[in-house]
Amino acid sequence: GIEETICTAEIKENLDKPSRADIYNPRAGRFSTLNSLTLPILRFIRLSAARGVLYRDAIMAPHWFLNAHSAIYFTRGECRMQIVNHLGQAVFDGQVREGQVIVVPQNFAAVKQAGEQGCEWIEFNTNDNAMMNTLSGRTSAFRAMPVDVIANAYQISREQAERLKYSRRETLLFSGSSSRYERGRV
Amino acid sequence: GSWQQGECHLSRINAREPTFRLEAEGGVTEFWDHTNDEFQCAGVSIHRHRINPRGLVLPAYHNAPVLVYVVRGRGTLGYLISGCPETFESSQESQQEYYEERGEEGRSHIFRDKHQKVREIRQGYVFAIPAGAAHWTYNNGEEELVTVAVQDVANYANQLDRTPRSFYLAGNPLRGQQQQEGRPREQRGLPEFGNVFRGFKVRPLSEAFRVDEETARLLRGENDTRGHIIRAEQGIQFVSPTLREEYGRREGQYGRGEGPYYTRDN
Repeated sequence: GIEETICTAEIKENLDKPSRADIYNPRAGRFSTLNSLTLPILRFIRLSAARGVLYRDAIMAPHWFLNAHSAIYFTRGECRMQIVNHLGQAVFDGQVREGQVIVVPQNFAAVKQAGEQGCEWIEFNTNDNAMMNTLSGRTSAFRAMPVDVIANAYQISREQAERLKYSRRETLLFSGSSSRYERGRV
Repeated sequence: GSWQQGECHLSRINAREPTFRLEAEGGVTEFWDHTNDEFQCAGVSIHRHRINPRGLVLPAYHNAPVLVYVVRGRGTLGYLISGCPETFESSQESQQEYYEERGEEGRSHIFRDKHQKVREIRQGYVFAIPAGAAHWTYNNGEEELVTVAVQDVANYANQLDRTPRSFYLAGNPLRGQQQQEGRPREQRGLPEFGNVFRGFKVRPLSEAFRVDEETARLLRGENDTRGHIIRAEQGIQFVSPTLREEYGRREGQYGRGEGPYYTRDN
């Protein structure tokens, strides 16, 4: 019975196809995920992947993976990237460009901003259903918290807390502003 | 670091007291030394929060699942799941009616908010926090809220090493540690933690949140001296069924309609 099961199992998927995107923002880019729900064989090898495309100056929300490490290979352009550990130390803060690989350990927080030419990457995650939490944006941890918790936690007014909570209405990929921070500054 | 799964050659087991206290404005946390042989063997780290009334344990997530037991007191737990909707939301009308009934018509600010579900916890409750899930705890009771927690660093969900780590999303939790003199943190068997925003530059933070740089700087908590448990002087308001139920009870057991949540027929 393995002819019609194991032997014929689907083992490939085109993640580059723009219409395949799971998250898309015409002003920021797209993000496509491949996990064991979309490609069941990944359940056996306990890995998953995602393809990211950021347009010029666009930002990928600060985020962390709950259950996986990530190995990211940059396929085009360049990105400014910051990665932070549990001590609040920036363990990486710099430019990454085509051909380079960077590893983001589980739970470490990371943010990316594309450079002038945009930025593209493929990431491999060490869990077949890698899950991400964002720090800003419409589905972020901040949106989940009561305004009063934010105001007290950061010693700010309720109005400031509301701005922190609601200013970014996008989900994962944010359009960049004209006053993008100076690239290469550490 | 040298411990491997199955390395539990214990010749003696001791009953242990916490070995380290981390004091903060709104309470104190006591840690058991996770480098003791039996804790290393079991792959667990244990700590106890003592949260004063109006104390808020700042939002944080951990590198391993946590199981918590409420020893004493009561409070509220906020559990943040990215992508889930904000299902606890206030409607302006019901809030106004509520305050009017309380004779607070002149109230200048009507409390409105929406956020994810919050859960009441009290003595005897056990609650579970998956690895990497952010959460906060607030003591809205009259007495100290005491919780004891085990962090299962040997759990399959933790792909880092067996060091217990806490990633805070606010404040300056290291401040309390810096007051300790002498031996390095590792020798004391303390978990490691800090505010993750501290590692981000102000400019990208202000862009990611689309706020001014001053507000973004506050996320980093650099000048915050309150520690990992803060005191909310004015208390913390959030939308919770308790408020709604009180409002309903004033109108009879089930409110105006047929049930507690039915105020109109279809």
